[in-house]
Amino acid sequence: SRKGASKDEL
Amino acid sequence: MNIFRFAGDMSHVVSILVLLLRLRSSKSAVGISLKTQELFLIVFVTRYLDLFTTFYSLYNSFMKVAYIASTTYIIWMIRFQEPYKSKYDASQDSFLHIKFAVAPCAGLALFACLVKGELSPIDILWTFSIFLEALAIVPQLFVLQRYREVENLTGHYVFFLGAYRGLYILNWVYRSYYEQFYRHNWLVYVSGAVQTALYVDFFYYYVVSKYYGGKLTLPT
Repeated sequence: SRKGASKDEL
Repeated sequence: MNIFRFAGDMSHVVSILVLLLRLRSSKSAVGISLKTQELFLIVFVTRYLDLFTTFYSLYNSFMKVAYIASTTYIIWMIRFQEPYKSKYDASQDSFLHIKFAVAPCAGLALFACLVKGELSPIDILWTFSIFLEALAIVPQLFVLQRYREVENLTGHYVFFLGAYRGLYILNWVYRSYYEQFYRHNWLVYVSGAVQTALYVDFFYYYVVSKYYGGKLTLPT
């Protein structure tokens, strides 16, 4: 996925 | 999920619970910045728009809804519910007009997203929320400074909020070591570091006051 991993954080 | 991130999230939850306890037990919002709460609500609402587009986990969705709901409730209490409403003194909470926080963060987010080629509104608002979160605590720190002597629960509230940010930095370090496909996001790191740095001064006086068992008093 293009999205950075920090997007799964709160 | 790792221990730092989970502990950080729990610290965030505890901070909100402590704030609610603080409001209920003293029956007043004196010493609490409504502006900080409103900025946090803007942060949560703009960041968690992915509730409608991406499902990560039940935990993730539940926490997002809980943060939005609890912050909305706190704002509602202070703005509209007695006795908080009539005791709330807006003149003590005058630092940093919301628009002077929102406008630069929006401009910076737009610029950063243009550079990165992330042009969907959700991406832009997410980036905006990362920047705005760093500033959100500033009005609260300013209110603490105005009263100088910090009430116990209010001190704990800011402490747990700062601990949450500090633990998130450890979480990023951990993730970049142990997650094979982890992608660095430098905007998140810089913004997170700035945000944590804002708490350092408060932390120092908090720890010293706990160590000596005295009241938490900030210097002028």
